[in-house]
Amino acid sequence: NVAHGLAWSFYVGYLQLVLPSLGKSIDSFRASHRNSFWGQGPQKLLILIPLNTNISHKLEEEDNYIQFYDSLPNSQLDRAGIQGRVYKHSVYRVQDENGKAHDCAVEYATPLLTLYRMSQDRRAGFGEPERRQQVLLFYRTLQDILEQSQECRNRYRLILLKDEHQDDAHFLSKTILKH
Amino acid sequence: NVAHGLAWSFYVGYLQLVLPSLGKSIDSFRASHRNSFWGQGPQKLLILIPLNTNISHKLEEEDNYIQFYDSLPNSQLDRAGIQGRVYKHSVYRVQDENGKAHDCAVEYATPLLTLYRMSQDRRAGFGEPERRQQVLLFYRTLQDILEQSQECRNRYRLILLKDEHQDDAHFLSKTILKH
Ligand SMILES: Nc1nc(=O)c2ncn([C@@H]3O[C@@H]4COP(=O)(O)O[C@H]5[C@@H](O)[C@H](n6cnc7c(N)ncnc76)O[C@@H]5COP(=O)(O)O[C@@H]3[C@@H]4O)c2[nH]1
Repeated sequence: NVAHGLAWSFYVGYLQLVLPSLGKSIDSFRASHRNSFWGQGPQKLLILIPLNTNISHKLEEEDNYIQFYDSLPNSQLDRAGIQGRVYKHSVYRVQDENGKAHDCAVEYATPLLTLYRMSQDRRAGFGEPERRQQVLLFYRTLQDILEQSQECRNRYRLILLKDEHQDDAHFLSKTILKH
Repeated sequence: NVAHGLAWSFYVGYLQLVLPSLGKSIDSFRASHRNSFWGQGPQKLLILIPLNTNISHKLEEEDNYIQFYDSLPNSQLDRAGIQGRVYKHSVYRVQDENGKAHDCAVEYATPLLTLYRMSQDRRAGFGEPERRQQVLLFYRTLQDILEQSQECRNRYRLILLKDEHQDDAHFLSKTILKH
């Protein structure tokens, strides 16, 4: 089951590595970016999971109430022979409907790009009808793994994006701000 | 089938992005590293695939005939909301049995770390006996995908590491030099 493996991969190869030090990373960002506006409460990585696997590489291309602000400080880790492999997150400034700015670390769940590409290539063995099921399986598997992870507690928010309001030009910013 | 999805993920999320520009990257490295010793012929990324999924994060920890030399120039790409995500390879200097140095871009296939971790966690649903089969499936699936990829031709070498000579302290350097 492809989505099951991709959820495990996303956890052991990424979230488990970056979430434990996310708080420190955001504190350091706030100290060097005096004009940034973060919410109250524990700082989390917002992870977007679109059911239709439609992913933009830059969030501002989806909704002009969203602007790229800066990157969090990079982490560097030696991984499987790659020395100093770089892990980074983008901070976006999201405007609400009153024009007020809110900053947050938000990104799409990268493995969904793989699900999308596989559904387009006959050799990969699954098509668009199965893809939606695979996204739901990815979401549930990831939820289960993360809920049992002490070291990742309170450091993430999984946001499942359903298709209904895709015609709203500010659907993404509104959704992000709800979280 | 976990390995099938991980092979696709490795291709669409990495090899397809980095291999087409590898030649240019190595040329630039050679120009700025006048003392480097590359072989003749097209420059490739050597990808180590150990059947037992035993992976070191730094190759010099496996064999002291191998030393980290430097990184190839970084690539930066916007991916799924992460702006300027960094992709890099490590160049290692590998000594042969006559003491002669050979430089090459070599790394382990990182998705094997996921296979290893999944085989250790009961929730993931497979154990050590299946893991070997999954590595072989990963290798064959990756081979098939890459063989049909025009843009990646001649830019990679998959090296399947079997277990027989693990007691030889210079097994890894000898294997790399054969390729
Ligand atoms: N957003 C995000 N930022 C990251 O830095 C990152 N690094 C990994 N991942 C995702 O986590 C999971 C586990 O990663 P792993 O390294 O085992 O496999 C990776 C790895 O084998 C290879 N790869 C990707 N980027 C790099 C890289 N920079 N250096 C080496 N290998 C890489 O290709 C696989 C698929 O990558 P992505 O399809 O981008 O998604 C990965 C994957 O779903 C990331 N996701």
